[in-house]
Parts: sequence; C-alpha cells; structure tokens
Amino acid sequence: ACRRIAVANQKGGVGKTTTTINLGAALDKAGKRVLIVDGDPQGSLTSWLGLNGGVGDREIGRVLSGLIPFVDAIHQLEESNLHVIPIDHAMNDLKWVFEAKESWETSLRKEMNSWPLNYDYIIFDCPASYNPLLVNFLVAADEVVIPVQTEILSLNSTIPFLERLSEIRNTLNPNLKIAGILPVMFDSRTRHSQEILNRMREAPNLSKFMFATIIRKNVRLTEGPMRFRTILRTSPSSSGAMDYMALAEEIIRQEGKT
Amino acid sequence: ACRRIAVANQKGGVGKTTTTINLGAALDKAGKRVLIVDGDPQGSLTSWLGLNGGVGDREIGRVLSGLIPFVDAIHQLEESNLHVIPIDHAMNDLKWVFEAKESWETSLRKEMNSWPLNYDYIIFDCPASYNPLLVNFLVAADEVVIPVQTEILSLNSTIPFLERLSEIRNTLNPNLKIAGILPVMFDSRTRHSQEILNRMREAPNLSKFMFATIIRKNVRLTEGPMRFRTILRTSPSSSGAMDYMALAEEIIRQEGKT
Ligand SMILES: Nc1ncnc2c1ncn2[C@@H]1O[C@H](COP(=O)(O)OP(=O)(O)OP(=O)(O)O)[C@@H](O)[C@H]1O
Ligand SMILES: Nc1ncnc2c1ncn2[C@@H]1O[C@H](COP(=O)(O)OP(=O)(O)OP(=O)(O)O)[C@@H](O)[C@H]1O
Ligand SMILES: [Mg+2]
Ligand SMILES: [Mg+2]
Repeated sequence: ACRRIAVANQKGGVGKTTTTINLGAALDKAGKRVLIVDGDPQGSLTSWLGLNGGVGDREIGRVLSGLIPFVDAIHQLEESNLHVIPIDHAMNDLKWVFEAKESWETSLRKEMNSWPLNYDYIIFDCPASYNPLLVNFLVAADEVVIPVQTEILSLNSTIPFLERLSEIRNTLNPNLKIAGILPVMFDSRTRHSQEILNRMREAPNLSKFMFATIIRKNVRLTEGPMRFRTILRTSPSSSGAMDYMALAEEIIRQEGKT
Repeated sequence: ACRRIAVANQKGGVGKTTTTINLGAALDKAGKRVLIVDGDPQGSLTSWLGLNGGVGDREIGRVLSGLIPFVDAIHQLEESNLHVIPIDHAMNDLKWVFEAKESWETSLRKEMNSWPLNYDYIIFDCPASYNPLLVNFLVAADEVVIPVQTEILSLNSTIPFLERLSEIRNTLNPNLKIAGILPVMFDSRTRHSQEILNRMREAPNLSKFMFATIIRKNVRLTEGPMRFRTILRTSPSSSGAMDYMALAEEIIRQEGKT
C-alpha cells in the first residue's frame, strides 16, 4: 500500500522542505519507490532540485486547477530514482479555490484516487500558513510528519496546529493520523534547545507522538540546496545524513502497524 | 507623519516576528510612539507577549471582518509604552475574504485611514505565505522591511518575493517602498552564512536596498519569548539587543528622506 505523508507545521522555517527532500532520498536509498510533491507556492523544493526553469505545464498548480492529471505532473530526477512534482512560482494559491467546481478541499484526494500510483511513499512538502492549499494536502494525505524546531516559538505554534489537525480529522479526513513529531535543528550546545526538547518530552500530547530520531543542527544540511542535491549525495557521512537515514528506518519500521 | 511598515518575506522562519517585536521595542526606547500588529494567524507575536488569554473581541481579525474599529483593538503593554494589536488564533484567514463586501485588498487601509493614529511607527508582523492576509498588510503599509536569513533557501525565496512586491506596487499600492533588506541570523562561524551575505551584497537588486545593520545569530534572541519580554529587557547588553538598537537608529535616520 502507498503511504501518503504530509510534512506540515504552521510554523515557518522548521525544516519542512529539508525533511521532505532528505527523508525522500533516504527512503529511496532504502529501496522504496518515492514521489515528493512541492505544495508550497514559494517553491523551495522545486528550486532546490533545479527544476525552476523546466516545469512547463507539468506542475501541481495545474493539477489542482483541474487542467492536467496528477500523473502528468511527475518528473523523474536525473541522478536518483526519486520522482518529483514541482510547483510553478506563479501559482497564486487562491485562484484554484475560487474557480473550483465542487468542494475544493477534496479535489486533490479525488484526483489521486483515480490513478494507480505505484509508489511506497508519496510525501507532500506543505506551506507554512494554514490556508486552502495546506488543507488540501492534509485531506489528500493519510499521515502527517510534524517537524518542530527545538525553540520556544516553534513549540508555541505546534500546539494550536495539533488542534487544527483534529478539526480536519473530525470533518474532512477521518483517516488522518500523526506519523510522528520530529524534533529538528537540535543544538546540544545551547540550554534553550535542550530545555525545549525536555518540554516536548514532558508534554503528554506531544511525547506520545515523538519519533525516537532527532535531527541535529548540522550546517551540511544548509548546503545541499547550493548544489541542487540531497544531503545523501553532498555529505553522506555527516550527522544530517545519518539522522535522516535513521528517520527513514524508523518510518519503515512503522509499516504494517498503522 | 506616521510610518506604516510591514515586516514581510514569503520565506518562513526568517525572524519576521523577532524583528517586529525587538525593532518595535528599540524604537520605543528611542522615544518613538510605536504600535505593533500581529498579522499572522499562528499568533507568534500575541503569545510572545502573553496576550493569548485576554484578547477577547479586541484583535485584528474582528477589524478585518468589519466588526470593530481599528482603534478598539489596541492594547497597552504593562511594562513599556508599546501598544499592540493581537490576533485571535481562531481567525481563519479566509473567512473575511469571502465575506468582504467591497474589495478585500484595501479594507484595512481604508479602515486605518478613517482614524487619527498618533503613532510615529505602526509595524505589521506578516504571515509567511503569500495569501490575502499578507496582501492586505502590504496594501495598508507604505514601507516593507524584508528579513533574509543568510542561508540559500531564504535567499532563493526572497527574489520572487521582490517580484510580488512590484506587482503590488503596480496594482494595489503605488506608494509601497522597500525600507530595507535586513540580513538576519548571520553566523560568522559558518562559511555558508558568509557566502550568502556576499551573494546578497553582489546582487544589484538586493545590495541597493540592504541596511548597513546586520542582525547576528544570538541565542539570547530565542529566549525573549520564554519570559514574554523583548531582548531589551531580558538581555540588554547582548549582541541581539545592540543589533536591534542599531537597526532602530538606522531607520530613524531614514525619516524625512522618503
Ligand atoms: N537540521 C538542520 N540543521 C541546520 N540547518 C537546517 C536544518 N534543517 C533545516 N535547516 C535550514 O533551516 C532553514 C529552514 O529550513 P526549511 O526551509 O527546510 O524550513 P521550512 O519549514 O520548509 O520553511 P518554510 O516555512 O519557508 O517552508 C533552511 O535554511 C535550512 O537549510
Ligand atoms: N538573530 C537571531 N539569532 C538567533 N535566533 C533567532 C534570531 N532571530 C530569530 N531567531 C529564532 O529563529 C526562529 C524564527 O524566528 P521567527 O519566528 O521570529 O521568524 P518568522 O519569520 O516570524 O517565522 P514565521 O514564518 O513562522 O512567522 C525563532 O525560534 C527565533 O527565536
Ligand atoms: Mg519549506
Ligand atoms: Mg512570525
């Protein structure tokens, strides 16, 4: 069965794109068939992989507007088996909402359900703000990975975000489960980072969902996009690469349990 | 005259909220009358200042929905002269768009123009994604401060954001000027941070707008929200406090030149 995972948090800059790309690459390295989707109009994932110039019509905005089928938006990356659906910068995230014929919230889920998708994992990189685009991916997905930077502002935004997820589960997508809460950019040199990690572990509604894996702060992770590559290709023995491979293994071990 | 400044960038996690609060406090310390507004439904600014429980009806969402006047949403902070307009977490950023009677893009600007606002500075903390809420603040403001983290993903998102600003200038708000581009979280210990700062300085469409001030990475800046205070009260002699005071002075020196 194909696991559809949204990487989402309403807090900005917490490693949603970094997690989507590097987790995708680590799952691919472990032999899984993986499709990653850029769901954020700012297009970080698309420009990271060097797809900016060449997407043409084959991108997620045109799928959401009902102009092309989901499978026609898929690009194969040259150097790995990863498949990618990019986004066109020009996509104004609201045009398709106003123009949607029936209910816009379920349009992507319905479109995806009408195709045989031979993937083990489909991972959506979600936008920060809670808006129709984000809702659309949270309805199309069955699971959510929630990156939380170990800083107080990120923690403060994550609690209300969990409430939003419950609202989605109670209304539009009863299947929506939390695959895990992922502490990211953990910096063992600062007391603040350690304090926030402790708070996460002590909060019952967080600790029960937390992955065993922690993504440590690692400057190698900021360098991947400079070379249009994932951490597995730019710095395979870095702590960033190790952490994302450990996360992939932990996620693979979840298979069959959900 | 009152300067209305939006602190905005479509990239998430680049210090928009941190800049709004600490710049606001530094301008207040320099004797200016300052109002800061939480324009992001995730409510980082509101929870940072400990206003979560007590906003009641007096918040920006009800102003945008046309339920209360702008001046009725203003709260005075206990310990400083800063005035604040918080946001209600429950504000769904789209409800007011669908319900707006005339054109939603200009509703906040029109509402603000109908009141005498005795401030030297009104600063809007903007949401990350480019959506109606962000457009509304970019139309209500006359100037934009653009924080850019000295990392490649932030730089990559800032270029298309500048194009969006030009679109706003050409359509909804001909007055909109760039007050400055602010390098933030600069970490002199990493080559990557230095490389990105160099790229910013070498790009003509960026360097001409860059502030002389750079906000250095400083863990003290992450700790302010733990105590519901600005950096000027929690660590007045830290590099974070010095940098935001330098920024305030640079912005004050711009007065009269615009
Ligand atoms: N573990 C890490 N160590 C060091 N830097 C990291 C790590 N993870 C992400 N980063 C860097 O932090 C910044 C934010 O990450 P990223 O852009 O992936 O977050 P995001 O949640 O996708 O942001 P947005 O809200 O804009 O979509 C980027 O510059 C990225 O390179
Ligand atoms: N100069 C700095 N040095 C160290 N940490 C910083 C600095 N500026 C901001 N931070 C921290 O970086 C994180 C992101 O900052 P902040 O939340 O202000 O960004 P934002 O752009 O408002 O994010 P969002 O897109 O979610 O609104 C926060 O945890 C904040 O404490
Ligand atoms: Mg992203
Ligand atoms: Mg913010």
